[in-house]
Amino acid sequence: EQLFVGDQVLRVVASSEEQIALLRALGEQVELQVDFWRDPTKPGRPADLRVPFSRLQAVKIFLESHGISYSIMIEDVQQLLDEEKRTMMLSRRMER
Amino acid sequence: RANQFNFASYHTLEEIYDWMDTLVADHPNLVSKIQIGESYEKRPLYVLKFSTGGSNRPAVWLDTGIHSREWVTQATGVWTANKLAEDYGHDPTVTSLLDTVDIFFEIVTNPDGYAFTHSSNRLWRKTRSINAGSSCIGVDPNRNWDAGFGDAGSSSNPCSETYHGPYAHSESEVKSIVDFIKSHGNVKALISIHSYSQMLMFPYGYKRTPAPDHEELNELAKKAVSDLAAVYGTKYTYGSIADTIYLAAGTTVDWAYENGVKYSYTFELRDTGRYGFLLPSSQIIPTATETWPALLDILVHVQQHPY
Repeated sequence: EQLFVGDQVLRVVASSEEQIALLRALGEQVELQVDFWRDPTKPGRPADLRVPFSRLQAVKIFLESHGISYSIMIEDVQQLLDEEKRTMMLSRRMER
Repeated sequence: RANQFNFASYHTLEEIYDWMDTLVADHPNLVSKIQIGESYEKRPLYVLKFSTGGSNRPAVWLDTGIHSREWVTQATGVWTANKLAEDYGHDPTVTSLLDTVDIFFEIVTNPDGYAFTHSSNRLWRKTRSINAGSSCIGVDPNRNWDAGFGDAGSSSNPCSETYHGPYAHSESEVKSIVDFIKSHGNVKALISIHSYSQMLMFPYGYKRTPAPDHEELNELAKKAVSDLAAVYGTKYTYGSIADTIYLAAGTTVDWAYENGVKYSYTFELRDTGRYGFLLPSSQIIPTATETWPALLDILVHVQQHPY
């Protein structure tokens, strides 16, 4: 099972077409393993990126160095996944 | 019996497939289950057929879950199929609709991916087919259709989430739908449901040229998102795929439109919070509930505007 401990989802808001192009280029850097949950589309519209824990620093440096604003949408993906599993287990027990 | 199912929870593929049988058993004169093919890993591709009789009636195709990690869509599919069955004979709009139109509903369009999200990787999006010459698995089934195949917004890299595949309709999950819709010959609408950007979109995605029916599709989308918002205030944007997001080639709705299905739409359901694909199960029923009037707007429009 693939775990996502420490992975974060960053909500990024590009302010220009140039920044959108930079975000797309970021997605093409295979070694950064960025997974776009919501793709960059237009300036002002949010894009969401899941970033593995081991690549977080590099991605945040990239965003900051290009002046691209972001916030942390999901602090730890695995925590939410664990919560989802707990909910499903509970639901199954209730059904039985 | 179908109502003993917990619609407010996420379910495995097996649970959903079992529930389909229950729905069919509960509504034998309305709902049947047909198999339109097999997935790459040989799982059955099931479609629920809602029909009150007649041969080759005008039909609507609905699908949810072509991107397997978008769990709220499969869950919305289950709720919606149940709603159609329960409302027939009670709600005049649904009754009139199903007295004249057949509905084909594929709730788990990418079963291999969906099973994989439960067993190994909750965030898996693509199919599970092996790509020759690459260690990366899977094709994006919403870039695999023969409509601008391989162009902008899709990737030729098998490791990409938007990998378009080796050729159009290479994925059996896609080809099975293509074959079914073509052989049916009377599908008048297609609605493909995704999550989580809160949008209602229509062709084209692979080019910026407005579709010949742009004005009508746009007006109907406007009404649908307005009626959706009236339920809980959830705001949707709408428009052509190319205008609303970006150029995206090889998508389901473009293929449908170019193959004569005039009313081709794709929904992007909720996240009204900050959960993305990990939308809490407590939001399943609100999501499905608010989507229902928008879906019904499109279905009724199709019924009332034969072509």
